[in-house]
Amino acid sequence: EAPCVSGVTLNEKEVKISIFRVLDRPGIAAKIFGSIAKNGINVDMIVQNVSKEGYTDLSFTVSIDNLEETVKVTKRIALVIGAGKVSFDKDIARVSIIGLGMQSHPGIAARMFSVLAKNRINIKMITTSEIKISTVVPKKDGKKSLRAVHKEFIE
Amino acid sequence: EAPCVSGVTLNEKEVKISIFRVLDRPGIAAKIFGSIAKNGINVDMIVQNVSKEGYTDLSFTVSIDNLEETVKVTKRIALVIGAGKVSFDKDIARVSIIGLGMQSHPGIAARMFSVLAKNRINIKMITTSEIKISTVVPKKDGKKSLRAVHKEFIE
Ligand SMILES: C[C@@H](O)[C@H](N)C(=O)O
Ligand SMILES: C[C@@H](O)[C@H](N)C(=O)O
Repeated sequence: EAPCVSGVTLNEKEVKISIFRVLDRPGIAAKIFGSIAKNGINVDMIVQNVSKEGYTDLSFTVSIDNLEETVKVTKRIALVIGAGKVSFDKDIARVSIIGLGMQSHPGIAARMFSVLAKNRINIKMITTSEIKISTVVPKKDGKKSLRAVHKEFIE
Repeated sequence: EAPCVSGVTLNEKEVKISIFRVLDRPGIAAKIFGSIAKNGINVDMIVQNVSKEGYTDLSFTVSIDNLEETVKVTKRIALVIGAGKVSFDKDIARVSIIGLGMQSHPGIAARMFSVLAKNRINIKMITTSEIKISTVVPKKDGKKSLRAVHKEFIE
C-alpha cells in the first residue's frame, strides 16, 4: 500500500498546562474549557486519559504568549470545581506526523515512537487520530525529533 | 468567521485498553506499540497524559474484534517492561467532530463538552488536534452524543 504519511510538523511555541485531580463527572470539562474560551484563549491540544477512583487529570497546550493569563484563569476555575493543583510546563515541543488512514497501517505510530526512542527522546504526551499522531517531547529535542521523524517517513 | 466544523462521527466498535504505571522514559511507547503492530493489530486512538513521579498511563483503542488478542499481547509486553496492570473497557463509544483550523476558534471544544454535559454524558477520554476533537463516552450514550453534537454544530 502507498505510504500515507504526508508531512511532519514541529511546534515550539506552546506551553502545557495540567489540572490534576479533576472530578470525573459530566460538566467539568465544559466548565474548564468554557472558562478558558471566554477569555479568548485558543487551546490547541487537549489530553484526558481515563480516570482512577473517580478522578483524572486534564492537560492542554496554549501559545506561550498566553501562559500567564491561562494559568490565572485555570487556577480560578480549578478552585471553583474543587480540582487539585494546576501546573505548567514550558519545556515542551510538539512533533506530529500527518497522513491519511493511518489507523489502518499498524505500526506507523510504533515507527514514530521508535525513531524518537533511538534518539533517546522521551515522549511526554501522546494523542493520535487517523490523520495525525502528535507527541510532546522536551523542548531541547524538538528540532532533533523533527529531523529524525522527517528522515524516517518523508525522505 | 465561517463555521469550521464539517462533520460529526460516532464509532461504537472500539474497546479501550489501558496500561497503568508505565515507566516514563525513552523506548517504552515504542516497545508497546511495536509489539502490538507486530501482531497486525490496528490501533486507533492513543492517549498518554503527563507523568507523575516518573510513571504515566497509556490508553489506546482497537476494534472490538481484536480485544482478546490485544489484551494478551498487551499483558505480555506489560510484564516485559515492568508496567503495572492492564485493563480493558468495552463500555465506550467515540464521538468526534471534524473541522478545519479549530484551534483558532476558542470554544469549539468547550461547546462540544457543554453539549455533552447538558445531556449528562460523562467524558471518559479526550484527544484533540486542529482538525479533530475526539471524546470517549459510555457506550450507551454514543448515539445520544452523536445526535446532540450534530444538532449543535451541523444543523
Ligand atoms: C473529566 C471531565 O472530562 C469530565 N468527565 C466531564 O465530562 O466533563
Ligand atoms: C511513556 C512513554 O511514552 C515513554 N515516555 C516513551 O518515551 O516511550
